[in-house]
Amino acid sequence: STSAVMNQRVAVRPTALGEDLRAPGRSSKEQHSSGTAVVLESGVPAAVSTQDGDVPFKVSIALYNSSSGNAPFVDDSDNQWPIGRAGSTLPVPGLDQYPGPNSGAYIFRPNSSDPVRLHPSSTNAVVTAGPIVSEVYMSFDATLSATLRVYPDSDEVEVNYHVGPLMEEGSADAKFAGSEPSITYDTAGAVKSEGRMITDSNGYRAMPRERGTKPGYEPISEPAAGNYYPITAFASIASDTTALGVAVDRPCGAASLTDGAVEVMVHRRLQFDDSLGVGEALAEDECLPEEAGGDLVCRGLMVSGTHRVVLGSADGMPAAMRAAQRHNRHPPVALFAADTGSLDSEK
Amino acid sequence: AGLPTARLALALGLVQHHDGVSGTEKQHVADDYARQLAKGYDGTMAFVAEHVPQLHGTVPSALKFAPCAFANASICTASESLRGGADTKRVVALYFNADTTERKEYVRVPVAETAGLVVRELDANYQPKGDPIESQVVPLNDAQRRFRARYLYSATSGKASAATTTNGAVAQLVFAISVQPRSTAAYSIEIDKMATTNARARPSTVF
Repeated sequence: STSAVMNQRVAVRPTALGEDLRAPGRSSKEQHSSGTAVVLESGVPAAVSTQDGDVPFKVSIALYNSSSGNAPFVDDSDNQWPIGRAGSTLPVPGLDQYPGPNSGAYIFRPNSSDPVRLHPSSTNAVVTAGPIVSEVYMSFDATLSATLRVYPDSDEVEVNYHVGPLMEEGSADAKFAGSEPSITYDTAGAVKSEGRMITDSNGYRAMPRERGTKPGYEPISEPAAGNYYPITAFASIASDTTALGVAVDRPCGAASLTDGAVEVMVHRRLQFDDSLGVGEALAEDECLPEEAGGDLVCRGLMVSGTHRVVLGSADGMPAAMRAAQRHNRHPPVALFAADTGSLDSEK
Repeated sequence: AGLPTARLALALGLVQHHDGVSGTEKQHVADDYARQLAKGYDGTMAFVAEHVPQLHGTVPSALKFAPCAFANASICTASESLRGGADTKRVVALYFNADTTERKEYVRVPVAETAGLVVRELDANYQPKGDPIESQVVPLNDAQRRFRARYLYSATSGKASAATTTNGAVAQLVFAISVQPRSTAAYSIEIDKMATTNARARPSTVF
């Protein structure tokens, strides 16, 4: 019932679900100096305040289960027959359930264009506030979480995600041909992007993209996968005034499937090969000791990465994405030394 | 050849293959890319750890610098060794900015101790200069703890001492650094329970 202002930039302000944060006078800008403020709605991010007032801002997970054959969008010419991966820890059910075509290293082929949508549980969001950094830890399920951080004088919302192991034996997604989660940053249509998106081209050029069209590849038969693009630096969407940009720290896939939202794929774990050249499933296992000198325990890869999300003016987005790139990919080189003695002698 | 970065250059050259860039190689090839990159990284970072501290100034003989490649998994043997009663009197963190513009960043250092931490900037003799720097202790969340547990033994190649495992990092110490272009900045982290409240790292409010 009370809103605890976090770090003069992030106000934990439980608001009625669906409340129009852009209603006049609702802007939390008065509460904060200019710049980014992530306003939380009963524990999960609900808005970011920009020069134009609060912009609704929600983080969710789009969990694509991979095609298990008979995908409705594919004509019969695809001869992507499943080749299970020898030695994988994946539970590979009878192949007959998976007559192909399959998602694989070369191709993203979900079994539906409507992913399973995971929202952060508002009961166990952990809000951490202090004089320097404030953060919101949100878990979507046992193996998917994201921590949003806001630092003083910064317009970037740092998102540190942890994903995996996916498709563990007995888990809900183990019965599918694969699991391909994306993090979705959604402004609930506040950024009127009208089907347009900008993605980098291997970190060099910003390429305009139009949902549903891909010169030379029309018509697009896959409403979701057909609108995904490989990025190595950033993806952004903009209306005339406001923009949303996501800077990433590694190559991945990105799409804008609804106006005002950008999604970035953060992990993939697939049961079958897509028969386009690798000859084994994309299912990276890790066999690591889980105690000193212990036996190796093999499980799916766990990944952790950082996105830097900027909600701001459309004009300022290119510069904001360049700055976010530098923070994300070219941090100062850090070295550490434990000093057990020099302090005394020098003193 | 002969340059400490030669191994890394060879590995990076190898990974320019479209498989390396896009992940369309078989697992054993991906593992080999990782092994080659890691060997290249280790060789390069050994060179960096030996020479960059000298860019900053006269390095006390007791200071042996090393990178913490698993800091993103909250694993850093040097910074985790700072605990009440341990031999480590202070941890020195050195940052090198290869850019041509000043870098102002917030850094996160894994710590096992959360009370009485004091951060100071160091001069060219690695001695404290100026007042303590504002800092904040942020406890690890569930995902960070899980991620750390997953890599702890491989990060320290099984050498994780009992101390690092049981008394290892429980939080991250956050503070601001400012590094001039193509320069270094050094900071010390000590435990000083007698320091004033403002000098010590502030706890976070968690709810």
